[in-house]
Amino acid sequence: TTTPLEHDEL
Amino acid sequence: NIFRILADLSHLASIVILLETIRKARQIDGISLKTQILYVLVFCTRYLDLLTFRWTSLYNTLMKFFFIGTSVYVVKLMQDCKLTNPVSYKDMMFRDTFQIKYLLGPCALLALVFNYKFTVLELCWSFSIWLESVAILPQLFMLSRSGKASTLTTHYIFALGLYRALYIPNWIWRYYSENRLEKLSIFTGLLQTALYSDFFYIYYRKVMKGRGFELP
Repeated sequence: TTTPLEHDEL
Repeated sequence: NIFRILADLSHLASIVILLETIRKARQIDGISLKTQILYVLVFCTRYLDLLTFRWTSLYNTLMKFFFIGTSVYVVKLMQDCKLTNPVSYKDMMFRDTFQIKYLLGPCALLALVFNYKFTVLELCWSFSIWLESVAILPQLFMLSRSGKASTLTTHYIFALGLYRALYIPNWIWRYYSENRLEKLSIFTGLLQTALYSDFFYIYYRKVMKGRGFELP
């Protein structure tokens, strides 16, 4: 699994 | 996905309910100014990425501006009450006694320990995610001290709690569809929902059955 650095949630 | 959209709609609804409550009733009884100030801090520290112009989507950007704007506006409306309805304002301040330093300190510490990267932006983001999970506490504390609340105030708290609760199935969905696992958001989201659980239970038992919100 990946932990993305982009915070695309609010 | 559907959970994410419903969650964000619920978040929007909570803010609309809150604004309508303050504007219509011209009073702020039962609403915690401290919680509202914490939300300003949450949104301002979380959405700092707006300044980098690496925007994810128009939806995302508009929502971020909306949440920052409305949270500041709510605090301003509540401050205005000092002049327009000083009795209500005093009453609110008298009940709004939760010490927020006990939230700010630990959240700052947790952000330093748990974060994805040791940069200003990421530390602020982590701080905001921790702070959001506990930002409702002054409001719930106020509610438990007065024992009852107007129906609109309880609808507001319910919609706000539902937003983070709906993010949980969204994260499960994203784990299976995108292989995405955002541990910090998930942990703090679970914590936040847990803090609401007692409120949810009373809301279900009383408000949804047409009785007023009154604590046993």
